[in-house]
Amino acid sequence: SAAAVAAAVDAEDPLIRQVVPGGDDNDLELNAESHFLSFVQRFGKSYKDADEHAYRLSVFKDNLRRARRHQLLDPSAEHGVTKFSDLTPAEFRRTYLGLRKSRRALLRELGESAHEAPVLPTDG
Amino acid sequence: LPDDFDWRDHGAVGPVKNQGSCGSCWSFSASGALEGAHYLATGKLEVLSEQQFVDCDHECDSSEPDSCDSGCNGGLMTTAFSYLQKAGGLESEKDYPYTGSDGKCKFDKSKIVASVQNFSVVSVDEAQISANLIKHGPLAIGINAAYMQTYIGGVSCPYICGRHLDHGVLLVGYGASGFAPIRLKDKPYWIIKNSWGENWGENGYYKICRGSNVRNKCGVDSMVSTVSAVHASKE
Repeated sequence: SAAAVAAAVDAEDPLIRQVVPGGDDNDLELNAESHFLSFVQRFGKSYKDADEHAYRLSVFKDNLRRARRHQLLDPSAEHGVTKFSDLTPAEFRRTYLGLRKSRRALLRELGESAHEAPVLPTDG
Repeated sequence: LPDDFDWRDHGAVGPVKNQGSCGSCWSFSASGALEGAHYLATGKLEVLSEQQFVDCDHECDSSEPDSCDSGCNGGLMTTAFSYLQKAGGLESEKDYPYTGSDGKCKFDKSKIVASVQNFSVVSVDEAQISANLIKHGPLAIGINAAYMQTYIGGVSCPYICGRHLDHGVLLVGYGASGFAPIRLKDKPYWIIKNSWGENWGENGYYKICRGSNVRNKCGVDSMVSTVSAVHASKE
């Protein structure tokens, strides 16, 4: 789907090639280690042993690819390395989100809610 | 409605906080909305406690008795407002500081700083959301955080984004157009305060596109609630 989107992007803005940082996969492999080292320093990360360090590097590489995909799918924002770049998406969701699922929210979509706000004037 | 509006320019938004590794985003969203409402009611910006929600709010959804607020394991802003109406109000951050883990409730009614008059849920309509934002102050909202793990800055407007909500944040303003460097297009956007510290996003803030042709991007319009605070005189 990312490729399809890229085609759509090109079709829409023929003058603007979508430049996604990080080049191709080879570049990414080559640069990942140096990116990871600066990430560890910048965010003061520390891992309990060499295995954990190696595992977090592999997660980091996956997240570099994800950031590139997000950049392609979301070109009006800037995506890249953040303090969460050594977390799998599942770890990130489990640790840093926390909005409880709510059937009521679903009902809201259907327009039912006990606390419905009154409609406010929006012209003038 | 003004083209641009930002409650940070009017002193109604407290400092960016950091929820740490605890799923308590809902308590930051709820406390941020009450901070703004309290400011509108009293003219004073008080930094309010999230830990009181984490430790003491186990309020359940009226329509889903098995769905209750549970500290670092998640919660809902509207249920948090219900809890506050029953508990009487919220203490300050200073009196009930954040620890980022579930603890024993240490709520002290005599230290209440802000109380909820009432709260309401806004329809999935961007004009109504803007009008409620201006009338009631910052709004507690839900959002799909799929693109936020890698977000660095700019106006996020993904071509593809789910609308199931998994994160609670605070809507503090909106802009008519944020220059989108790559696509050389201006996109109107919402200004959202997050709770992942100032070294995430744009100094702790997130911008996501709005407007009729991108309505409800990542579910941002679909869980919006306002809260109004008790006025100083009544206190």
